[in-house]
Amino acid sequence: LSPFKKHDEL
Amino acid sequence: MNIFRLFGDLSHLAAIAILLLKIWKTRSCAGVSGKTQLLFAVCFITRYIDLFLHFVSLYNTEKVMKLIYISASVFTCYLIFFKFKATYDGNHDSMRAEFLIVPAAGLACLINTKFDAIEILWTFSIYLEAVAILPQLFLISKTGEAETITSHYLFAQGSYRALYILNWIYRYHYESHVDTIAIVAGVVQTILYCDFFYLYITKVVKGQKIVLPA
Repeated sequence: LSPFKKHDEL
Repeated sequence: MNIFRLFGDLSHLAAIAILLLKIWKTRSCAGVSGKTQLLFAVCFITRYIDLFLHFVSLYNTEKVMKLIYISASVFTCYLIFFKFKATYDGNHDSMRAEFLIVPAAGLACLINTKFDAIEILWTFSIYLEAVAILPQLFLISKTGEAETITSHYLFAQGSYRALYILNWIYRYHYESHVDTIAIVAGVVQTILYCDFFYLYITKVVKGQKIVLPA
């Protein structure tokens, strides 16, 4: 369960 | 995903490919700062550390892109420091990388969105990327010139984050998404390219070589 993906950019 | 981020990532991929091709074809890394490439490799590893922690299946392009960035940058460092070490211009690649790494690490501990290991590593990677090109620009100022292919590499590398700024404007406007740390660092990063962009557009585009006033 990955934490809420805040950084969704490369 | 929007057009700016798509072209930003493509420009970034192009930069990595151009540099790899230049070193591989000319079998030389003259005019290339090994320190900048090391700093980029550190940026990718610290930013995409989640790939190593909890392995996820490579089902989407994002994971594949992250692996491409990490492996290509490590391979580039291998070419510079091992395979074509004899052509590495160590004397001119003399900017102290510690002067970039230490402040980025310190700032990442002071200014971040959450004080936990992964978030601090991500923030460190963002701050380091903003200044990672400095040894390369420093090397060019010392040698007083840049090969045309290296100029194309720098133009693609600089354009990637400039396009990301447009992506952030787009996302702010349409998705009210804001990642302040990435935006501020991205603006600083792009500003560092300004004088190079000026030289590139006024010279390289006309077929001339970039030669800095000695």
